[in-house]
Amino acid sequence: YAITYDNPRWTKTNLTYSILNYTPYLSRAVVEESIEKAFQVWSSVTPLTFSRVYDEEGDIELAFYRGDHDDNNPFDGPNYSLAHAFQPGPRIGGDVHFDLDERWTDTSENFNLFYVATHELGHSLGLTHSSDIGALMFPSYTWYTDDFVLNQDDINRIQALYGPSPNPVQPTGATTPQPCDSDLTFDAITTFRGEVMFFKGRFYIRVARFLPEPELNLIGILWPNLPGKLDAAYEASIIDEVRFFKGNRVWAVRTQSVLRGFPVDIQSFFGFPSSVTHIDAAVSEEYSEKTYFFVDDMYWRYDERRRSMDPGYPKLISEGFPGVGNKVDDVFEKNGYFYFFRETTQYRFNLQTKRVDAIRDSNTWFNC
Amino acid sequence: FPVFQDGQRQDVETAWKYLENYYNLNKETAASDPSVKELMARKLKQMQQIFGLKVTGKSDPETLRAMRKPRCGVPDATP
Repeated sequence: YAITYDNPRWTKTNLTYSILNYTPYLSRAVVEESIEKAFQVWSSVTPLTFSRVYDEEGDIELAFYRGDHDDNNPFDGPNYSLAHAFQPGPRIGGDVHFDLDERWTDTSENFNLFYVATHELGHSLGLTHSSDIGALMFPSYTWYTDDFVLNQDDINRIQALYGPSPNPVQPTGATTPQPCDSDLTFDAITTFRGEVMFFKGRFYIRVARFLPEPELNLIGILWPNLPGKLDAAYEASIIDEVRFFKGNRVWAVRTQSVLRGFPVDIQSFFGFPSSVTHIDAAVSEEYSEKTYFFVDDMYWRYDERRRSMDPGYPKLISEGFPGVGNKVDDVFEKNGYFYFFRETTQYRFNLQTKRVDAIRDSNTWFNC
Repeated sequence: FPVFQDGQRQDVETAWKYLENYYNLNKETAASDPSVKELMARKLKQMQQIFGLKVTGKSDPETLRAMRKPRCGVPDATP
């Protein structure tokens, strides 16, 4: 693993920290809680412990500074460079400096203090930046959602320095999806203006004719207001919208904006009964403007033009789409076919013959 | 700077400053004095690799966009 040159690390496991000052954007309690939480992220996966000291210099000092603050690393006002930290060592070693000019938050708004503090403490403990875009130690700010899970890449790298936590239950981290992993499954798939987008956790994998390789990136880069771990998605091309589902909520997106008024509940927007609390998969047939929703072993049909459910539904998936099984995880339409996905298998369903005419691995779209 | 396809002065400055801050550009220029063009291309490739961008060694729009994102002030490549 890439660790700072010469592998600097703390030789003791009981470290102290001190907070020298505060940001005007948050209360003292929130700053203290954010920093304490940040330390807990690292102590949960290593043998390290962190305790706060008040009247003395901690091993790790945390402070907010504006502009030039005499460490040869001046801050630059609002945005861009947010914070920096020094590798383990005496005096300034391990210290964390936050840019006082940033608008610090404890929400998903820019910039979340807990997230930045956790990243900087990674440096304080000896980690360099990671090239894994899902890792906490990725150099750019990539916080878009409220739920934080340390990435497995971060865990592997910090444990290479300090070993695992003595706790008998070892925490595992989220992993960044690898498109060519044969075990890869998807949360949702949709077409998007001629491209196909696959969703997994906080990430999307984008496939377009002009891209030689699939593009992997964070959903939040495109749509900061969307949650991760989506259930389903489909493109209503007639109105140039993509709709995303999680639980009983739906978000409508056009280009890079989540449309005003969303999310709303699927019962009031589509007319589902209250017993339907999630959508497994969805697809809109372009020529008929009919949208199919797959829920457990049943499917529903919605008319995009009339904006209402068609009567006579739900029906059994196994009857309407023979050969795809009783339940589907994802589906999208391309060139007259529905591509159904169930775990690591995809089924190509011909819309003319109403039959499955090919069964393949699910990652055939990625030029593996 | 032939590495810059469109020759936008502002883009050149953005990329130069970025590579100076996070990829040790100025120190290596002074130490080994290789062709500035080659050194910048090499640093750009390093940066593009870390950020999962297409590795071109050129300051294409994707690369410049990544350079303008908020980030941590600790260098990505440092002795």
